[in-house]
Amino acid sequence: MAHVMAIVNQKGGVGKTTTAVNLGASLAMAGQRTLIVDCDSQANATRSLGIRETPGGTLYDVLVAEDPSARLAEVIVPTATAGLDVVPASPNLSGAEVELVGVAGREARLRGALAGLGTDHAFVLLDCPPSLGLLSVNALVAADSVVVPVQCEYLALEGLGQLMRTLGLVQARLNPRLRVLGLVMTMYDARTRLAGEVVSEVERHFPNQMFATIIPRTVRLSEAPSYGETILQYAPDSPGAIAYRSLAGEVARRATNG
Amino acid sequence: MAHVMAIVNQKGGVGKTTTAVNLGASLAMAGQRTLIVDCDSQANATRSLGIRETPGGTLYDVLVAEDPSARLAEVIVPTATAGLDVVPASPNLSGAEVELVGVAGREARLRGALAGLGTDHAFVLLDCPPSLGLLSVNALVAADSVVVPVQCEYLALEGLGQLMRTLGLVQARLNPRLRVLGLVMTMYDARTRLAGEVVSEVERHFPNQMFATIIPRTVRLSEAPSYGETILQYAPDSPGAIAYRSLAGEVARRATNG
Ligand SMILES: Nc1ncnc2c1ncn2[C@@H]1O[C@H](COP(=O)(O)OP(=O)(O)OP(=O)(O)O)[C@@H](O)[C@H]1O
Ligand SMILES: Nc1ncnc2c1ncn2[C@@H]1O[C@H](COP(=O)(O)OP(=O)(O)OP(=O)(O)O)[C@@H](O)[C@H]1O
Ligand SMILES: [Mg+2]
Ligand SMILES: [Mg+2]
Repeated sequence: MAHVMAIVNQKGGVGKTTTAVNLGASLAMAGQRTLIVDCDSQANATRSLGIRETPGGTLYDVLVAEDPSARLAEVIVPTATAGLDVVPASPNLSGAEVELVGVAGREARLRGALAGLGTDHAFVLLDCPPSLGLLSVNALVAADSVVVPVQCEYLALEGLGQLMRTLGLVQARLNPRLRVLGLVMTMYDARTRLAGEVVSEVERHFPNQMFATIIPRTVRLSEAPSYGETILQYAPDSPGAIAYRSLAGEVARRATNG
Repeated sequence: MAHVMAIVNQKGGVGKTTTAVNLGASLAMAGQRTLIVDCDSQANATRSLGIRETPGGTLYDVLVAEDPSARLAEVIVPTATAGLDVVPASPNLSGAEVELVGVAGREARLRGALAGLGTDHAFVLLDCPPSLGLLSVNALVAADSVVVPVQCEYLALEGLGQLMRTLGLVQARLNPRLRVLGLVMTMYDARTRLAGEVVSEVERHFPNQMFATIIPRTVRLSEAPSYGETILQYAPDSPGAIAYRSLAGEVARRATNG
């Protein structure tokens, strides 16, 4: 069975999509077949992977289907990276939150859908929107673990407590197996004092939960999505590519050590 | 009556809170008494303004009150900047979205609350969360105009179309007076080619809607919130402070020219 990981943080713009896309590509290139599920109606992960058309459907169609697990296989599309597939999103995904109000077990629709996945993929990465609504809860219920991108900025620190409380609630009520795989510091700008201070604060509050790999702020990472490429395709020897390959190694080790 | 402005963009981390706080402070320092309403359960605007305790209550208490307009006056608190007040947020605000499901007119609770404001304030700025859920819709229903912060990054461009469609729907169904006051480009990094490209794309798609003022990426802007200060207090002569004072001038002109 695949290891399912939610990439989650309700703070906006901290690098969730960038991490899902580039961590996914790095895992695939290391021989671990990976599926990215775009759970955000902004469809940034879909777009970053160069997917412009979704003839087979999107995550919305899976979540509202009679039988989500049967529908899943029809929407999975390959990407330009061998071993990396994606379940695309679309703007109508924001409608699912409203349409599923009142449906019993609405927070477990994604878990049900992924049950139909089979053994093709070693990892499934769930890219979450910047909120803790129904789509993020679906991801947390479906996940074995979470990876939390934390931007090296003061305001990003503020929300971590709220996130950990939410994770605790989901663990207690909906998904007892959920665990925090780690926190990954993103957009680290070595020229600023602030970045170093934020890293030490996170280390102090969440000892041993930070990944050793720190993702630097590099313009290459923000350019790659405009070409529909991952950093591994766009600038394979750049600091961003090196960092995400290193993160993939840490993630694979932590995931298999259980 | 105050001019009510929603600071909105469902894309995360684009500078909504930074714009609400520093535009608000700049307007207040130019003699235009201003109220900032923190509509985000992350409470980043509340924290950025140095508010740690909320003994009188928060926006949550206003939205769920029998009479929101009577409750509003009790939660408004002054900030360290003369002429700048704030309605603070708290984490329980995310509960309001669920609690108000099924309540008639739930999208107009904030408009109702602001009706009780009187003539003290010239401007009200509504800092929205990174989603288009009930809290953002409440802000759009209560607002006379919107200011859209647009980060100078490719992924931030993607969501603008979806945002404009949503604004159109709110205008057509819930608030016919709503208009776009302008788009403000944020985190402009002159060292990158990408920033200039994004600015020209926005100019092409939304001619004449961009403010002339472009907010540069400066570390001072990201440091100020950790001291609970606005940029006008923390580094009054810095490029960030100069830019937000300039933006305040443009906003005041556009707001009064109707
Ligand atoms: N390490 C980095 N260096 C430079 N830019 C980055 C880096 N990581 C992400 N970015 C850019 O920062 C912006 C925010 O990143 P991203 O969209 O991945 O965050 P997110 O958490 O997914 O946002 P949202 O909350 O809207 O889903 C994007 O424009 C992205 O290209
Ligand atoms: N012009 C700027 N230069 C440098 N840093 C900035 C600038 N504007 C905002 N920031 C920083 O970038 C981060 C994101 O900004 P901010 O929190 O204001 O965005 P937001 O749109 O309100 O985010 P959210 O979607 O989570 O509400 C913050 O850490 C902030 O301090
Ligand atoms: Mg994202
Ligand atoms: Mg904000």
